[in-house]
Amino acid sequence: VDQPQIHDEL
Amino acid sequence: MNIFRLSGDMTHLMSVIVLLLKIHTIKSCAGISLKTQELYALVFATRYLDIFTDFVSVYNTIMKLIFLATSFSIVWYMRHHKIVRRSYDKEQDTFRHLFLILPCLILALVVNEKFTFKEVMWTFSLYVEAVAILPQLVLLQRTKNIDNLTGQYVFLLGAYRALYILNWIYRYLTEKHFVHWITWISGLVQTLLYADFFYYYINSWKNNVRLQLPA
Repeated sequence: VDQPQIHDEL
Repeated sequence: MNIFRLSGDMTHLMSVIVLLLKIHTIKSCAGISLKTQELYALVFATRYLDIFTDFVSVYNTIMKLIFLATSFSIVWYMRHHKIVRRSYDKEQDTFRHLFLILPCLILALVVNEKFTFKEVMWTFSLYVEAVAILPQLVLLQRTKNIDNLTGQYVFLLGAYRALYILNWIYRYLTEKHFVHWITWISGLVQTLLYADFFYYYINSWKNNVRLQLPA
């Protein structure tokens, strides 16, 4: 499972 | 970063600045729902838990700090400032936002991307943000007095979310960066909640009449 993307949005 | 997202962030920033300026200058919070402001403070507190652990960019960190500072200071003003608090009509602002928070928490525990504390809190903050405007819209319906600053505040908040939807479409088409469907749906629900407000706001602006929401 792909690493959950770091939430780069505010 | 794309123009939709940047203008979305700027519109969001403008909305909180407009509100803070209104409260700070005229020392009044008439027509503003404290419940909505508390929900927004909760949104930022639960969404920006990673502010010190995951560094994304200087812009990202600064904006997070601004949103945290402004949302908590608005709540402080409305609760504790000796002059401002007098203009808060708590009889009208009776929305039980706990009935919004609990379902969002349960939903975040069930429907999330990854069952970790940070991820559940982040999802929770998305759900809360989607419904945070409800107490404010209910208050506007009740008091009927939409002074143009509060109207502008709600309008800017709605515009920010609408711009974010364009940003997600743009990112999907260009960067093949897909935003998780949870983000999509809660963002869409949130924007739709503003739709009727937008309709009345733009109409009143077009016919240059005072903004009246239907009973």
